[in-house]
Amino acid sequence: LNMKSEKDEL
Amino acid sequence: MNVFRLLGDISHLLAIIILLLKIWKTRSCAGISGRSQVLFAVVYTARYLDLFTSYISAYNSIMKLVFLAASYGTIYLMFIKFKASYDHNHDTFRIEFLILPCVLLSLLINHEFSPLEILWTFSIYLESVAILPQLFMVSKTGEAESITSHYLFALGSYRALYILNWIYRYYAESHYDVIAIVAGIVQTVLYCDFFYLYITKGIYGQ
Repeated sequence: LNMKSEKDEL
Repeated sequence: MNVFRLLGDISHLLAIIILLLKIWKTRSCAGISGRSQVLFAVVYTARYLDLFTSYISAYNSIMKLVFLAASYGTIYLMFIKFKASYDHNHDTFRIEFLILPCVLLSLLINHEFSPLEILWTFSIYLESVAILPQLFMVSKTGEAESITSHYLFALGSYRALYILNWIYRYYAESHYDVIAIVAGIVQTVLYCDFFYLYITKGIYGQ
């Protein structure tokens, strides 16, 4: 769980 | 943006529009779970707070605003304008049993222990189970109007299409988000029984 999401999804 | 993501978003938008139109045209929210709708409003509010902090694209911002407006619009129609048609007696799912575990889980399993990140994680977890009061209501009454079935089908398809989007992005962009993927799979699995009935019977409950 180290990958921070980019939050480009809805 | 790939085709699965776009179809997913269109499906999501379609679901919301179907629901709003159904309530508006029939002047009734019979058969719709107000509890699920409140959970969705909480989901969008918690997730889209980043409207104020980060800009991705016009598409992204506009869609977020549309989802927020439609969600609060639905709540207004259900709890104020067409309140008399709201089916209280069948909408009895205890939402604290969904909210509290999601709060706990988002505090324990997140990408980063910061307020916005925890709210985003909470919204992802809560979205995955937010439809349960609606599915519970449908199973309790043993029927759903066909328009409600179309709403559920479009809403369920949205996350299923997002799974294809995540598979595509994993291979094409090496991009993945474990939290969104696992919660998205859980969310889609919850619809499986409904999908089966919708496809085999055409209209759920008939």
